[in-house]
Amino acid sequence: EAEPSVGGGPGGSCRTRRLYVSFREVGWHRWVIAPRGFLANYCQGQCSLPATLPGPRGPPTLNHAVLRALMHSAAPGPAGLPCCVPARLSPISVLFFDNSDNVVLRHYEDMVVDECGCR
Amino acid sequence: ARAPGAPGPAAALLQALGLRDAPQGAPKPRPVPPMMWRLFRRRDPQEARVRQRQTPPGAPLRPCYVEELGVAGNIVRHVLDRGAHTWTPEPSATGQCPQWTAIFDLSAVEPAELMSRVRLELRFVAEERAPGTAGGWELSVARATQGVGVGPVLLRQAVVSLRMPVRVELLGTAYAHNTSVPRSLQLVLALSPLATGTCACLAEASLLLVTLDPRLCHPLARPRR
Repeated sequence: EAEPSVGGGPGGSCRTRRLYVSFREVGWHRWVIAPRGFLANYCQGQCSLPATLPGPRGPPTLNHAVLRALMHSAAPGPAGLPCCVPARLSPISVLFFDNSDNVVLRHYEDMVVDECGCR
Repeated sequence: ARAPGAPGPAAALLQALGLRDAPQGAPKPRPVPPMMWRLFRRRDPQEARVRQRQTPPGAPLRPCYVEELGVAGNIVRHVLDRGAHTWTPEPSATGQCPQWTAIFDLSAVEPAELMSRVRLELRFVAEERAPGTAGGWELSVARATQGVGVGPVLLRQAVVSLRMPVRVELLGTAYAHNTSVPRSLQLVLALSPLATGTCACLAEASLLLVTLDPRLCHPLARPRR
């Protein structure tokens, strides 16, 4: 399940959008004990000015991204705008049965997008 | 030459999660050990968010570290014994209690994974009310050799009561730290009453194995200047 983008395209400024990953969707619900799924989210949106300059609580601004946005606003060219990508991620843990009927707990880093940024 | 067909989405996700393949068919239903639930709830960010609403935030959890067990690790496995064959020693040693062979299948563990905790958990059943068992027991753990032979005793441990599971740390005795995991672990267990008394029965043997897969650990990011 994904949050539809505004106007059907990558509208609005760069920000985190909701994406729920359900283990049932890929048929793993029989052997994944918990969780049933998780909010992975994704990044989408324009990285033009001023979106490239997030507020004080946003991800750190990359000077290069600001430069590109400035160049693009002055004279759009092949370089294009910076990209809207994950800037801060967090882990998840998955509890499941493996092929030998062991109960396994695995921890995975960088599975959930908490914050997006222009890069 | 064409590269082999790209894996489907599910196979690609499995690969990204470091899993060789999805278990085939429905697993044999078995209860999830309370310890595994506790470890999952402790680490699961969604559970953590619920917890933060209920209790003041504690120190952030360190990546690649199992706080509850106090060791480095990012994979915890609860492995059930596949052996548990009861056999009695030679007739000359009649009067001795039975011994058990416990076999743990660790073939699912990847060679890159390093052991950081190997805990044997044994549940015994004995009539503690029988006379003479007040002195407790002595558990001995040895390696099983080919056939039903017994290798050298790896450790002995006093057992005061059988009401609680008996836990035995094997890392440092049966296995050295940071060594790769063997494909199978075969142990011979014996529980002898220290005073004359009845023998106990082994009801269940399981292994709690914590490993660290360094490939899934990101070097800690340097603080930004």
